[in-house]
Amino acid sequence: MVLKRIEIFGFKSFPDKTVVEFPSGITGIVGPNGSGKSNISDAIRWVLGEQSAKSLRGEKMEDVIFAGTAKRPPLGFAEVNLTFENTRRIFPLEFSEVSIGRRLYRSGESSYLLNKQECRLRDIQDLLMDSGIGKRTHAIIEQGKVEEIITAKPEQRRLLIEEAA
Amino acid sequence: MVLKRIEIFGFKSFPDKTVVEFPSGITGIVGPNGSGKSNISDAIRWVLGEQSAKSLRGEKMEDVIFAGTAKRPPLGFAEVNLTFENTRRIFPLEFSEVSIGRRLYRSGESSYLLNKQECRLRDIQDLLMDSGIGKRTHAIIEQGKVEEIITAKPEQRRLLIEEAA
Amino acid sequence: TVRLFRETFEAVNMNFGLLFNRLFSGRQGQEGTAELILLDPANPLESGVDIIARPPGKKPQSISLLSGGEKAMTAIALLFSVFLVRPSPFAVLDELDAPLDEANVERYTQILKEFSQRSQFIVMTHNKRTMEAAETLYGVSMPEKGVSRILGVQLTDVDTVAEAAG
Amino acid sequence: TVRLFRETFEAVNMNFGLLFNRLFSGRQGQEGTAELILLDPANPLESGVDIIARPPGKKPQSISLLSGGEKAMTAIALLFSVFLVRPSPFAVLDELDAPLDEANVERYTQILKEFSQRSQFIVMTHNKRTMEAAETLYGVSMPEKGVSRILGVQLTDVDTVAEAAG
Ligand SMILES: Nc1ncnc2c1ncn2[C@@H]1O[C@H](COP(=O)(O)OP(=O)(O)OP(=O)(O)O)[C@@H](O)[C@H]1O
Ligand SMILES: Nc1ncnc2c1ncn2[C@@H]1O[C@H](COP(=O)(O)OP(=O)(O)OP(=O)(O)O)[C@@H](O)[C@H]1O
Ligand SMILES: [Mg+2]
Ligand SMILES: [Mg+2]
Repeated sequence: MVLKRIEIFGFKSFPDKTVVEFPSGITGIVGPNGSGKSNISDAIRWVLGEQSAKSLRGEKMEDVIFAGTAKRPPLGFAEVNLTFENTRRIFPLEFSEVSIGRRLYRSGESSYLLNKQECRLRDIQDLLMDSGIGKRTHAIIEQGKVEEIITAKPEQRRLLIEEAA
Repeated sequence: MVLKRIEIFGFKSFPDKTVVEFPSGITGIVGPNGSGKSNISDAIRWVLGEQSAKSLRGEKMEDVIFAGTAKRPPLGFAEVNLTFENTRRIFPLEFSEVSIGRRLYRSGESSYLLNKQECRLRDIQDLLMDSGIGKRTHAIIEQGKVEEIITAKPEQRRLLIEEAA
Repeated sequence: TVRLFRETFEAVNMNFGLLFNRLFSGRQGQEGTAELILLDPANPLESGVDIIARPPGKKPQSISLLSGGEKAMTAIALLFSVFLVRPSPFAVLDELDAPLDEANVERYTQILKEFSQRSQFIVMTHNKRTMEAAETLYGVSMPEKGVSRILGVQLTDVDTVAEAAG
Repeated sequence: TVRLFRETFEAVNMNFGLLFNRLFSGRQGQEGTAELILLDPANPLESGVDIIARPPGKKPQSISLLSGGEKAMTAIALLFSVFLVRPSPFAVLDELDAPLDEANVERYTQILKEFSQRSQFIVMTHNKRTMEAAETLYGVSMPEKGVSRILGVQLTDVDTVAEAAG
């Protein structure tokens, strides 16, 4: 087991701090249309460094901050923390748990966190690259996107092989 | 009830002449993946004059002719006939049934049929335009395409309104 | 002509708001909003059309942020809104229900049944509730690989076949 | 490096042919074919990659002609083939099963279970069989509209909720 848990706070439809523990094996996420399942997948991609608002279904990155509801006001920032099991040192750090975090304010100000310490996006990217989690586009498949590998251009399919090499 | 039946012969996965009667109300078409359900929808679009092979999932129009299987040889042509109820004269013709047909040979030679008589594509198009069946892109929704109206460019959505006007 | 386009636009828009609330179960006082917007109202014959869709209780945001099922329900509301203004004698709907949860399939089939009073609907589906809504069922299969065969079936046949295939 | 790419390519290709046949139930002597093709073999570091996918008993044709479910199963075969060569510690699969019939969901979940021995899989789904394959289930809901809430659930809870929602 590598993923331990995710903490979502102010990201998309999660204004209240939400913690999801990830056991080993298969974890099913179920619920009605529009309840927030894909938003969890977006939160994982976002905290791992996704830079494209469009690929998170937004028009600008600010769109991922909880916008409010008919009854609740919007929030001022979004934060996601993803905690990994590190007893087998998939990360070259002297911690048994490694936590990657990201925060974005409405001002556009944003920060990246490593075990709650501020760091640069570059540090997160290097860490992920070394660990084998990296920029692995085939590890997180978005809703409706599975056929794209089939209908994709030959150059794009090549990327899939290159990433595995 | 306006659609009476479709006859499919040599079109895609239908090498054996197949007749499907269309009752009034809702007709469900069910079956396993790859069994031929969407091919029926393609047959309807094709006989009504669809000119784009790509929109029928092919690379060239010849792709709609039965290509054979491990056990059967390919066929030399595809033919689809769609029969309409005309007692209420939705078509300005003196027949109680109107049958629109299309045939395509591997040579590329093709013909259009009106009550089994050869005619031009133009005759079919005019007939459909007058009847209110016309080029109504919103009447036949392809698999996986329903969201496109949402993600489409503003100019494309405009077309939807224009067609209804 | 400008007037014809405007009238059609207004009519579709009216239906869109109503159908959206039916499909999203927007109750009195707790409704959602759905509207078509002319991007260039001064130039109606050239203007693009934008969509606002706000499910009940949620805040207006770009429709891109909606979920897969919410986008499908919004598209269904729009398609049927156009249909009401200019009914086709028939329509072919290929797996429109694929991204929908059970409750939404139920609402979709309700609308289908009402509309099928005056038009024929041919629907391709894997969904049991959609099958239950159909008056007639045809089963497509390939007992000989690569060769499609069609038979009239009953709902019970479908269950048996699905179980066997499973 | 050319050699690394070639080795990876061959390994993925090998898996692809095998997984495709598992997912399409291609039996001994009645197999389908699935293969990756280098469009420009003389120039492997630049070459695009094409796909041949021929379900059992059918003739080779462009993959565009495959059905929605067949394309999804082919994509699943390819993704898992890459996964075998370079396993990720975890994967998130959002409604991969949406276009699949019951028998294909069954085959997909079989593969998931095997792969989940060494990697974590988080799967978003509306499908009962996929839910049955999961060791853990989380239910996401919005008792307060627009605000997501997550609870651990049992399969029986899901049935109750779906019935109530229906
Ligand atoms: N910044 C935000 N603030 C508030 N709500 C948001 C925000 N971004 C997205 N949402 C809401 O999240 C909802 C979509 O959630 P999500 O895509 O996770 O649904 P889902 O459970 O995957 O549904 P489906 O089964 O249809 O795929 C939308 O209704 C959208 O309005
Ligand atoms: N010209 C052709 N000759 C023979 N077979 C063809 C031809 N064109 C398409 N096919 C076959 O038809 C099959 C696809 O059928 P179709 O798309 O109708 O399936 P479907 O029942 O809609 O499945 P799904 O539930 O996955 O959408 C493919 O397996 C394809 O190989
Ligand atoms: Mg979703
Ligand atoms: Mg289909």
